[in-house]
Amino acid sequence: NGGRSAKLKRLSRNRCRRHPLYVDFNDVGWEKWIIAPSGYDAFFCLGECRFPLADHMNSSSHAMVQTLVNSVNGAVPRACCVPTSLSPIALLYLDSQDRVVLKNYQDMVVEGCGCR
Amino acid sequence: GRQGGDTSEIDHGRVHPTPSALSPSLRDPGLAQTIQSLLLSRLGLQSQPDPRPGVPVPRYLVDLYHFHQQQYHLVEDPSFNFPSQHIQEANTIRSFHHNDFIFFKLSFFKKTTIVHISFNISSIPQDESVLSAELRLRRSDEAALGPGPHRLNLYLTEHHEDPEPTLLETRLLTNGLRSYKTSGFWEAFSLSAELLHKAHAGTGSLGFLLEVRPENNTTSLPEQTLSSAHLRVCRSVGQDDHSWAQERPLLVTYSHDGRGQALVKHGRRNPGGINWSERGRVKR
Repeated sequence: NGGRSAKLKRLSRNRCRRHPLYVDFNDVGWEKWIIAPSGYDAFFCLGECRFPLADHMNSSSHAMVQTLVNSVNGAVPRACCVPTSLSPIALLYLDSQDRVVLKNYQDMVVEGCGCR
Repeated sequence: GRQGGDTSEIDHGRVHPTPSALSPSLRDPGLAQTIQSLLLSRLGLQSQPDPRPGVPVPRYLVDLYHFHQQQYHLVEDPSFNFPSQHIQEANTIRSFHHNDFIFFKLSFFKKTTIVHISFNISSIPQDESVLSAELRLRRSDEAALGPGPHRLNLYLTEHHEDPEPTLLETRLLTNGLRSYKTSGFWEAFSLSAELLHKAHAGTGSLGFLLEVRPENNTTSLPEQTLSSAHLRVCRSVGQDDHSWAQERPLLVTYSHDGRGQALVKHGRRNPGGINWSERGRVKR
């Protein structure tokens, strides 16, 4: 909707950082087979990777070079604001034979964002 | 991945971005379905499970989940033991209820009565390596064990007419451990990964024989006492699904599918910092 995309535009003008995002399994129809949790904090990365990239931006050297080139040639895109560290979550769920499984799923939560 | 700005001239005729790729409409249900299928396959699932409503969930798995999440106040069974010796490297824990049981007489035990239970473990995915397992049997409070200690013998068996089952473990059942006020106590038998691999590669079924006998006497208990006095291996008449699911024998496998971290982070052998022994108790 209009309001939300305007808000995301405003957010993306700010520097690259982690933003809150709660995934409610009811919203995606997974509550039937996931016993716990009912949702989790996944987060997402959004924001600009503008010159100069501050140290805390957790940037790769390539991102710095790309950002430098972008500062002299706007046709080259800036680096992207992406997750740079992720962590797992444990899901307790029912499999297709109605058996109960407890499993650790990799890379489900954004712990850190950076310019790449 | 573009932060705005037209990039057409840098393509120099190489790969022209198609406008639709620039702003895919995420409202497209087909696309959402595709993303979901990709994620499910990433989670090791062929398709989205569609369980029948009201499937009873063993308390032990729920307590394990809460304990792993360090929500100790939500762990309900005061005799809950965190299976640290099983869970070391595993990132997947699966639970199986037994298929059925057969009371029968066997000459091997001098005309005594024993119980056969079997588990179908064929649903364990091929790419998952079982590292350890345990067989959990519920003792019942309804009847005392009778005078003197009793011994529970656990045998591995190919099928219920196996004349020479393999003794896996023998254990003295004493009353002492039941000092706290709960409605029962679980006997957990550790099973080796080899035993599971062999069963999984073979028939996909794992069978056990259970025998309880008085320690100071060679005859086993008569049939009607075995079922009620000691081990909850048969459902009471009229017992509902949920309460039976909380009492029936449970096989728990601990495995790793080669993707990602174990459930217990290395260096955190003692998740949550609770001061408990290897088979310690959860402090309420």
